[in-house]
Amino acid sequence: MNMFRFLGDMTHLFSVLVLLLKIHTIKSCAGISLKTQELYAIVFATRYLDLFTDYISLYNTVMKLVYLGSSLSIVWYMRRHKLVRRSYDKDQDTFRHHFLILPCLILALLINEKFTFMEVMWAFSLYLEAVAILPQLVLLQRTRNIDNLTGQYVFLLGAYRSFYILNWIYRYFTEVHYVHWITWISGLVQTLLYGDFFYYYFHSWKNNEKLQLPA
Amino acid sequence: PNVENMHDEL
Repeated sequence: MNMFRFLGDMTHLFSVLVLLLKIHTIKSCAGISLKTQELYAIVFATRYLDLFTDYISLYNTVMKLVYLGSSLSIVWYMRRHKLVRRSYDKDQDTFRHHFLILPCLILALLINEKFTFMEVMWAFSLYLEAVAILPQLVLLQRTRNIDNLTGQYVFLLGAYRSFYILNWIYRYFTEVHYVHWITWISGLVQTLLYGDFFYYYFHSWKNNEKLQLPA
Repeated sequence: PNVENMHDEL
């Protein structure tokens, strides 16, 4: 495993843990989109079905379980915790995230590495991950509030995407059979969406004003 | 399983 991949995994892990820790500590999830968090939970649940069938390494298995556990915990906090759920911006978090799921599923049925249940689910999770940030973007646009979504969370997600792209480039040039078009393209789309987000985040930070995304 | 075709990334 190369350093880019490892750093990508770590920043991804920290982004989820920072969010979970924050919610746990301050008992508030203001500014966080439950829709996006639910999509991430679905992403992990459908991608890691191979926990039961393939063993790759102890590292992979443990990381998968931690990603699953932490993302499900965030959803649990936001839905069920007495105090946390009160701080949830329900009226603002209106993105119809269910409408993302069906197109991703259809796309996965059409474009996959192999037409098996596991591969279709794997492709579905990649497509869904690429667009899962959208409800969060809409919520930010509505509330125009970046105070509650810490810079750390944004920074870590961006670092995760960047390191994974470096990892793919590195692996492409150092390994013989390493070609994963589906992963790469959906990863690029995801990074572009984040890039859009960063642009406005840093722009507003620089001008010391509240975040304002174009309609 | 065929290692080359396995998804070894997260």
